[in-house]
Amino acid sequence: YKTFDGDLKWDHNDVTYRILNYSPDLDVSTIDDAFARAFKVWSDVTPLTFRRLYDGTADIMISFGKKDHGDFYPFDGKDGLLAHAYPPGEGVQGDAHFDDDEYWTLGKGPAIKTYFGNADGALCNFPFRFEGKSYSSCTTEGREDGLPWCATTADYDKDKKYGFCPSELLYTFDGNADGEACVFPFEFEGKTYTSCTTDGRDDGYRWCATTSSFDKDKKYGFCPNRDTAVIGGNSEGEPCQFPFIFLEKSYTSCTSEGRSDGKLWCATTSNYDKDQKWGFCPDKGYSLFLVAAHEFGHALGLDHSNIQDALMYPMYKYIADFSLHQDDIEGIQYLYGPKKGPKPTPPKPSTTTSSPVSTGKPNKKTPQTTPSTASTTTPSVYTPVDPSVDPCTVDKFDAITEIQGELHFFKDGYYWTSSNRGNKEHKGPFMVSERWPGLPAKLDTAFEDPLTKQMYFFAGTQFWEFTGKDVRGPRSIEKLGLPGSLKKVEGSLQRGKGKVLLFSGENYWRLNLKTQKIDKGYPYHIDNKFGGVPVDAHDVFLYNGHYFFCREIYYWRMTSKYQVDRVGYIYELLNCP
Amino acid sequence: WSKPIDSKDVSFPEDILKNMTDIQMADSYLERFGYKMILHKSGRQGAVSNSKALKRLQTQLGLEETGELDQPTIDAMKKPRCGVPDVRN
Repeated sequence: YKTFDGDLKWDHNDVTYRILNYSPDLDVSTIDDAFARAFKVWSDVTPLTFRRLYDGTADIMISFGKKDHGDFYPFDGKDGLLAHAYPPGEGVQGDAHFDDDEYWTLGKGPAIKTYFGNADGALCNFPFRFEGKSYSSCTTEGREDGLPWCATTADYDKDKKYGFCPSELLYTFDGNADGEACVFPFEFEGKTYTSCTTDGRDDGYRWCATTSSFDKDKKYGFCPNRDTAVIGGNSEGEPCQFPFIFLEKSYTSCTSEGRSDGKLWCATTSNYDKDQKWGFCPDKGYSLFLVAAHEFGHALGLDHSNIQDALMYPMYKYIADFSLHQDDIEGIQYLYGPKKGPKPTPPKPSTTTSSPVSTGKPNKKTPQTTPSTASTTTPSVYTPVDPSVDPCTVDKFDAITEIQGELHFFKDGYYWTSSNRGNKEHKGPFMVSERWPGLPAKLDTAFEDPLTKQMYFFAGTQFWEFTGKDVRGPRSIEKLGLPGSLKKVEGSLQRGKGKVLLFSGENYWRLNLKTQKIDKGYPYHIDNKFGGVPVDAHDVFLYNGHYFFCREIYYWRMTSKYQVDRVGYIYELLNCP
Repeated sequence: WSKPIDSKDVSFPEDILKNMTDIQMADSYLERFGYKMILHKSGRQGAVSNSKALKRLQTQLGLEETGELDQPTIDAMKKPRCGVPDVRN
């Protein structure tokens, strides 16, 4: 490994980052997730933590750009240079830039995350069958509104699982329209547009108005790329037009003719010779996660390594199950030292992007055969613990929560309590059914309403409300406004003013306890506010004014200012010897 | 029988990657990533020969150090990569 001259490094361990804009190739949550995982590569082996900022100046400012993008190091179109980053320091130092003439994926070709539908945001499954015909890209077949969709299993006719594909008719990103879909036609400088345009911009990004007149309302957003869109060239975002004429010959598929570099391209009008409109055909693309992990290595102070298998080797190579090379570990630990506290768990594979999105359907028709939206929950099988079992040997509690100043640890129908006041020894086990009759043995989360002192328990898709021993429920979590596809609520944080955050998977929702409804605008990704904690925490709770995120036997403690200030063992909270 | 297509290289509008010869491409690569410049003890920068620059590149990339623009070196130069220079002066 190599460091920059003078061993440039950050003089603080709580490094901040900010994502300034997004690429049209991937949806926002996939990009957020790729960057978060790329930072985790480094925080797993050092004492560094990474906190995301949403405004102001962060240590590491991340942006996508093309060719001349504001520094003295222009990108070069598709392939060749993929990204660059600056070593730690003020101003542009520490920043990371990604070439948006690349096709950003997770490294294995189009990763088309679906929206709405009934597949919980699953990826498209290509090829898929619909009414006996095979499709290897999103299609508008079966719909009258032009919304592209795909099946998320191999056979729509059999499984009826589907979602909508990214398109400007579904949403926009960045801009100032809060992700509203394009409105066509729209007016811009007196001219009428019926599709996304690059007019009025010199960076090549496609945009649209989200009302019928940009001139009047000034509302706009950038258009996501459809999976059939070309990359780069002079028609970014447009679909290939087949057949097309090139040098007076007709082509019905992408070709490398006319190019010495062998890259496949297509025309985006029916006649290249006349219109000269073209772009590269989508390929496997580059893994944003892997490239970002490399660039963040620079942003932390590592220069290029000459070990071919190291992450900091300058050439791109796709690796399915990534793990940091010893050379990279030694390099970063030379600068910042090793991680203290519990041993890190291996990073997740780079292909995980299964965080669910809100389900439902746009106010448009579904594919011809309306899919069923019913979801089933398989009851989990569990083995009850022996009440004589020491809670200090439990490797994963069902739920942990503070009730009247005491921490309660739930496991398989029993609970233990501990307190940091008076006699600190933990007490229990107690029977859950004696104090809160009617609850199932397996709970997912629980919390006390600080205003009314009522207790709420969640298990699977149901929840219960207790006032003393009086119970209301079980009721379906769907009644609260949570998606019907949600299998369980895994954590909860009381927020004051009768609000509680409910956590499931990588997302969280805010519940208004008074109206018993989820507030508008949710869910948010955990990283949105709680950077630096595991996104796969199976328990989240509030204790002594701190937020606790648990994974297995470890907890991450976060201050009310969203800074992780301690990582420790659950057993410490139980006051185990 | 299909008639073979007569290949003809075309300059595509907006395409930055020009039809460069391998030598031109190597020259540009060595310069861009810092291999052609060297810092003397006096603090002055000077250019090194292509052969020396190629050897530096081959060392850095773990290739056989021939000092010549051989095929493995050309292939390595055509691979997608990070834009941060390998050699800083």
